[in-house]
Amino acid sequence: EVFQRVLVTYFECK
Amino acid sequence: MLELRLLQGSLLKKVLESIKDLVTEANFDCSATGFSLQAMDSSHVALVALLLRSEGFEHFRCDRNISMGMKLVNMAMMLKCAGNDDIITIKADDGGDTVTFMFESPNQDKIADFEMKLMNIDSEHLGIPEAEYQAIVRMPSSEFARICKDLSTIGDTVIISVTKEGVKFSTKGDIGTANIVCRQNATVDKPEDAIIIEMKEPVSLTFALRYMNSFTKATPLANIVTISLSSELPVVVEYKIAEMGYIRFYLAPKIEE
Repeated sequence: EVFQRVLVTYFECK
Repeated sequence: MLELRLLQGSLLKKVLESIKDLVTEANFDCSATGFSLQAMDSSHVALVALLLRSEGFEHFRCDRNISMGMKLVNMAMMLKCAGNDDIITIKADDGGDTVTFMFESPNQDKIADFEMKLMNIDSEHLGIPEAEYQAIVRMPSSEFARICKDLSTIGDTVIISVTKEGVKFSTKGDIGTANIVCRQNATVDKPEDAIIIEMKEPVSLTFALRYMNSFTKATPLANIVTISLSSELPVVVEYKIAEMGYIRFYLAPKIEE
């Protein structure tokens, strides 16, 4: 299955 | 008190046209550094980061840091009322709930002001560290836009692969497949026509073409686009805004599990 992770999994919330 | 006078008002018009379909509402932040924005699309897989540096404005007054929440379609509608050669001034009072866009024609014979209501927006702000990318591709922005448009007639996703052969854009759909290979081409007459590939290691990532096509709406802002790729990192698609700053789009890759 192909999916996209949301960006918060790559970048921290400030 | 905030007062930002931008001689090349068309830049702001183009910025709004390039982001209004990706992001519905956003906080514009103003500080001594400049006028900036960071916002994600509604599904939180794509992000736009804009910076217009204070030095790029003819007049830049920002007494205190201010964040102004705006609905982007409304802002774009107002900016559409400015002529392409108009000077645009953005004005706001500290603690006020409106922003004013003033448009001056080049010979000063027409001055218009449009006042827009601000809104409170709760938005997540992400810290994006400077990263070393495995591959960086610089190419004509119009060429990249053409490739994304052409591939989206065939499929929904694009695989961007960088090898020593060049950069390959591939897709597949119900009717067939498509592959477009661009080779490094640094010896062209005009630097903006060059394709330059800096590769530390080969990389191959898959992205939704719908978002890539949305990013290419920034094509009128810059002749060159820079695409930075690393495995397991969102791609960065950057358009430099002449002597003022940049608009960067980040997009999470599609991953097979």
